[in-house]
Amino acid sequence: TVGAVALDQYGNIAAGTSTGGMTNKRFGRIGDAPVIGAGTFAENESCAVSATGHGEYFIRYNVAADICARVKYQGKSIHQAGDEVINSVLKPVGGTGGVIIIDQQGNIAMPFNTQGMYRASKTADDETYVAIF
Amino acid sequence: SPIAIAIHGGAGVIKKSRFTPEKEKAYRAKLTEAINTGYAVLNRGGTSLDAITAAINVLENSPFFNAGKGSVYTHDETHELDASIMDGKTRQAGAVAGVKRIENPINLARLVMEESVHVMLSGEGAEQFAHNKGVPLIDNKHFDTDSRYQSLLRAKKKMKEEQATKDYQAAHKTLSTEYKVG
Repeated sequence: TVGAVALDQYGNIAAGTSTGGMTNKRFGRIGDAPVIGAGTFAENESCAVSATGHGEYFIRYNVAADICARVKYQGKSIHQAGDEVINSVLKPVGGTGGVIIIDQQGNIAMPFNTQGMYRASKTADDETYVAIF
Repeated sequence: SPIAIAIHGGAGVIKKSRFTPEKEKAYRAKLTEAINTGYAVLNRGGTSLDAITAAINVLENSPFFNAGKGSVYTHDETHELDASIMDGKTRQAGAVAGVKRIENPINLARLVMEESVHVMLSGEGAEQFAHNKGVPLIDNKHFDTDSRYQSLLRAKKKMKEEQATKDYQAAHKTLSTEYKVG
């Protein structure tokens, strides 16, 4: 799965996710990527999220929307909200994966709870950051 | 407003024996290309939607990542792709699921968002919508890669071993993360 989140000069954020799915899948299985709220979500009032991981967990725990809801209704930072959902909600039940998050101030969080993560970011203040975990 | 962008290239398992320094360098170069492509859109005044679409297209067109060209195989040895996009300003959203002949599914998801009254289209219907909008339908073999095929064969072998004592669902649960996140 691949994805991106961005903030433009007009103050608008957006999220997108694209995937080839799961190896050896059958029965027309789809994962979280196309399910709005599970793998992809964006609203200016909270944040934009794109996810990657074991889709069935991201669907059942409504991961992307849950992170945005914590930011919007509990006033949490994207770092705190992302860490809570990925490491305190998903991890204990066996949900593996991670997300990238951006807010309207240009903050970026990229929490994950499993290996094999490919990440990159760039802001007006920072050089290009590329990392493989 | 400040501009910013972040991308991910998926989750999975990195086998150190196969992830050579040369391969890591190539992955880093592709991630750099994708992030810089998206940032360039923002830097010249483009929208966040345009930036994420441009960045994801770079990743979809690379065989390194499980999307577009690098998509994994289904049990039937084909490829089924999914994508979605959401606009934070309007909460408009578009998605496609299980498409087989769309080179860049994120572009079709955006078309669904911007030029249909629906949020998610699936399978043949999504491809019919794409055709009606002038999107070329390509051969599913475009997405074939040997590394993904070998991964499918390994998954099938493991499933076959497990299914000697378990049904399909139980056998599938025993597969490692490697196969569940592409």
